[in-house]
Order: sequence, then C-alpha cells, then structure tokens
Amino acid sequence: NAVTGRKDEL
Amino acid sequence: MNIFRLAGDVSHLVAILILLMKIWRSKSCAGISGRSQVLFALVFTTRYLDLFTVYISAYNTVMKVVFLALSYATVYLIYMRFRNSYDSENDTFRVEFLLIPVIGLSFLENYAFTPLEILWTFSIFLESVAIMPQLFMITKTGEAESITTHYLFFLGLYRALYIANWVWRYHTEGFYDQIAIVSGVVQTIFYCDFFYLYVTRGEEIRTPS
Repeated sequence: NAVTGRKDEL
Repeated sequence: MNIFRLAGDVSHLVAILILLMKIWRSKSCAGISGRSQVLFALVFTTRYLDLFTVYISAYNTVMKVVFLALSYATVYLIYMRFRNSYDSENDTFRVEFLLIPVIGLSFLENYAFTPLEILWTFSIFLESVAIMPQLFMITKTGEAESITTHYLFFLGLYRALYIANWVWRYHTEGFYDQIAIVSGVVQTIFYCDFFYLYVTRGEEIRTPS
C-alpha cells in the first residue's frame, strides 16, 4: 500500500 | 503509536541529546563528524516539510520541532561555537558519494512524483547513510570516546526499534511503508559491526585502523 500524503511516523 | 515506535523515538532523542550535551559540556567537538550532523539536519529538514501543512498529533508536531532544533543546534556548535576544536583533518568523507546516489534513487523510487514525496524519499534514503562520515572518521582516528559510542548505540537502536514497530504495525493494522522499511533495514545493518564492538568491547572502541 503506497503511503503517500499523510505520514504519521517521525 | 506503539511501544516500539515510542521507544524508538525516545532512543533517537536520547542519542541526539547525548551528543549535544557532550559537545556543550566539553566545549569541544573533537572526534565528531560535522558532515554527518549536517546530513542529519538535512534529513530532518527534507522530511518535516509537512510540519505546518499536515497535523498528525501534538506529539508528532512537538517531536519534529525538537529534532529540527536540536540537529541545527548541534551543527551550529560544531561549525560556529566550537569550530576551533572541529577536526576537519579527519572529517573528510566525500558526502557527494552519498548525496548523488540518494538523489538519483529518490527520483527513481518513490510513492509519487511530487516535490514533497520525492523530498521525503530523499530524507529516508539519506538517513540510512548519513552516519557514514562519522563511522569513517572513527576508523580513521582509530578510536571513539565512550560518550560517542553511546550516541551511536542509541542512534542505531532507534531504527532497529522502528523495524519492530513496522512488524507490529503490519500484523496489527496491515500497514507497511516499503521505502521506509527497506531503507531502515539497510541503515540498521550499517550499525551491526558497531553494535558488536559496542557490546563486546564495552565503552572504549578501538577500530582496527
């Protein structure tokens, strides 16, 4: 699942 | 959020604080690679560009600001405040050998061909190799002060804990971030030989120069 936009990890 | 990621973030913060306090208290940056610290400041700068556009949580925002501030403070101490103790003779790793491949790869391998995504990917790839100048400097000088080894230990531990976090998130929420995982594994592998020395030799590290 491509993780674009909202990234919740530092 | 899970315990592995929280422990990882704490370990990362501890590493950065260990280094900053060491430089500040000893009023010297001998044995520290300024190049690595510049690369880390660049990693945070290119990764946290969404600081003002995307709100995740108070924790997320606070930690981003803290990491940015501490990394720039460290660079400032090395190149400005205590520049006369900066060991430029031994901090000679050719960072262009890191930047060019990382820039190229972030254009090739990313989730979306947009400035924010490419810069984020660049920061992920760069972080995995940003410690190279520091490790190179240690092999060149043949030794690392014990505090520097603690810094490297917690810095290596942080991404190892993030790997545990990714395993946990995959099994609990089916989440996985392929670019971060591959890069994080490579990054942690680079620390393995240091971890071995750190555990077997304890404090002082003498690299076979």
